[in-house]
Amino acid sequence: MVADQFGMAGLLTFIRVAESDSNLVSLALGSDLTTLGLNLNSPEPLYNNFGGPWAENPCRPQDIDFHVPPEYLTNAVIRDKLAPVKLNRYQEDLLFYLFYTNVGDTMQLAASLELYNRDWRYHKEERLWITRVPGMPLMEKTGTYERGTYYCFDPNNWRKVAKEMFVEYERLEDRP
Amino acid sequence: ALSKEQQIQHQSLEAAFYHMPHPSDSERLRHYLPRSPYMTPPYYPQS
Amino acid sequence: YDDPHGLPEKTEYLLQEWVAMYHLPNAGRDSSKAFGHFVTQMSLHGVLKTDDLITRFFRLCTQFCVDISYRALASEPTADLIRSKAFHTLDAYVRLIALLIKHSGDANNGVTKVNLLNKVLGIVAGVLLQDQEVRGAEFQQLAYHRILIMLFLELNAPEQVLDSINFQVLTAFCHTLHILRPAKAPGFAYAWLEIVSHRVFIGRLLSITPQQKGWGMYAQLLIDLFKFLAPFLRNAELSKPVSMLYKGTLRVLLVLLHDFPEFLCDYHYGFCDVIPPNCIQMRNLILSAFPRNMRLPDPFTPNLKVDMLPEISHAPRVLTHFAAMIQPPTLKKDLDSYLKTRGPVTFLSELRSVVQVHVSSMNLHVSPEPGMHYNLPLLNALVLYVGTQAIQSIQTKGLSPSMATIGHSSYMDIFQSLAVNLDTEGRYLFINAIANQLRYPNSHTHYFSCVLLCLFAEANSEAIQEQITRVLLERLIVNRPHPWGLLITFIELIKNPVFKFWNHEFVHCAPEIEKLFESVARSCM
Repeated sequence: MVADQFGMAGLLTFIRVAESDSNLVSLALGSDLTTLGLNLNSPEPLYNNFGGPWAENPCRPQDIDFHVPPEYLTNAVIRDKLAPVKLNRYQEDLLFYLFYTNVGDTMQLAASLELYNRDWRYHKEERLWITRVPGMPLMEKTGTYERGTYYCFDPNNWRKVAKEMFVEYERLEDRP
Repeated sequence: ALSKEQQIQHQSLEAAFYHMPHPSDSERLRHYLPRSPYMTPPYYPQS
Repeated sequence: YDDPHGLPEKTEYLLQEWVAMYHLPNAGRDSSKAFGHFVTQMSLHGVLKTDDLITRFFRLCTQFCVDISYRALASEPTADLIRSKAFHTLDAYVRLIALLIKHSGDANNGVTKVNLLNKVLGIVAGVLLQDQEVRGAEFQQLAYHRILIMLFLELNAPEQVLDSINFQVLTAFCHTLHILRPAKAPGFAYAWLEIVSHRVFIGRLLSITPQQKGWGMYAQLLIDLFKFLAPFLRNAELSKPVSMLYKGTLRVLLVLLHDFPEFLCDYHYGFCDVIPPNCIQMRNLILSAFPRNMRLPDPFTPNLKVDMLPEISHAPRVLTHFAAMIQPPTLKKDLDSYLKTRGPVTFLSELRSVVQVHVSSMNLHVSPEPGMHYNLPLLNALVLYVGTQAIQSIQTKGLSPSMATIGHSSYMDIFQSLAVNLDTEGRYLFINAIANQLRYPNSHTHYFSCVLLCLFAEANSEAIQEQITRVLLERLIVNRPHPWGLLITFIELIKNPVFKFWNHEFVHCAPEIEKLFESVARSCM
């Protein structure tokens, strides 16, 4: 067999090194490119909201500049008049909007915190926001779980849906 | 082995590595909700 | 620069005046009102009087802006404050440049506008390179990044006057970014890639500009990036800065693979020329691109008849002039005569008899440094040139490539000689050059797939077969994506009993290797 690094023995060395230190052969064995934060299955072009080579997420809708008639550009005129962003003043609807449209951004986290403060809880596995339906007593409650009727926020239909659930506390996100 | 020139290049690259461009450097100034990427928990919606 | 007495002070004053006017609420749409007033001031102060004064004005302004940015970087506590302070002046300066460009010369004369743009970009580039030279590790990209990207955005706004000069604007920026390529300005490399991969930049060069006229320029920028990365990617362990740049490059390539696969198809040859052989995943990513209107048959389909595919006889576009890379001209001449007449045999024996040295006289040998024994661009060009000539000759006979039609020809003579006579490193690079043509269904993929299988079947030593297998396997064990041509070639090799693949010692040389082969075989048999 070929004795140097250009034959199978060389490849074997590669593979064995990879098992001990994958960083050493990251170029040859590569990495899972689907983890680079690009939606490679998107039917839409990616470059339109490409967040840049260092970003883990695409741009949010509001980051993308579109050229609109200048008359639309009101921010220059009113920006000093707008109140600063204070999430505790906003309705839940807007908080959900901020949560779902600011992926990978501090704003997503801030919205999450405000929802938490309003007794919403994020179910890590269901990946849904839930809250107890006011006035509905729980059917069961222990130190680790409870069962009852909850409002779940359905982002697809953008509305709250009542649902009977068995909720284990450890599956709920703590305070963000 | 890297040549002398390549070593110097690497030093410059390394120095630049500690002040990476921020996404907002490439975008018009936004007074409201400028983009500030953050590593949110993986179970949050990612797209 | 021995600026005329008082000019720096006057320029600073004017710049501050403009920044103040720019930020006033009544600056007017796109600062047009403010600009009207300011131009008068500039004329009064005579800074527009001569071309030299204009040059000095822009250089001094650029330097002032850079200084302000460095001061903000040194004094402001947070990134946000740094940027708001620096951008306060930078954005105003960019707006001034854009307005001066749009209003220079008469409305429909683009030449003066583009000249002014080139002058300004040249000045910014000059100041940047000098700054990097002077400050060394203290150099910061912020001001230059902001000026270049914002000026690009300003000059790509949908305005009549800009539309008519857009291609020249793009050319000017690509030219500047080539001057500021990472090899020249490594301290600017991250900002450089951020600009080159900005969605507006990509959109303009690769999508909006008609007839793909921007593709060549964009390809050149990517080649600049690969050339810079190459020496650092040859090391087994990547440093963090290189790893960051590499990862960013992969992201950009993924966007290109998804949105502009034809671009990667057309320029794959030039890219593979400058990507180190050990960057297998990145190279696979480029080779995996295929035209969007093409449907690829599943390579694992049993009894897939590759030669029946309609596209298999179509030649892919290769927009790199690889034939011109066969230097010196005498080499090309001898090669052509051998291909045509299959003689003189001495040409082959030269290859064969003094393979390393002879090869060096044919410039295939560049320098004794390890890993740099071969002139890779020449080797790649040789392989593709001989291959394309072979395909042409086969097709003129009304045939299509197959194990039967490609053998016993002057073309295969060349490949056989190289396979037999190069040392293991040269043979590895030679086989890589062939494997780089295994892509989507086209005549190159088809022909070179046959060449590789033919070299395997007719090899007079197991080392050749081993190295062919090594090159194919290492391209398969890497994470996805995998080029279609690579898959069908390897499947044919392990399935077709004519190659007696499983009889070879190197297939069973270690449990890991055996396991790999079995898992690949399982997935395709």
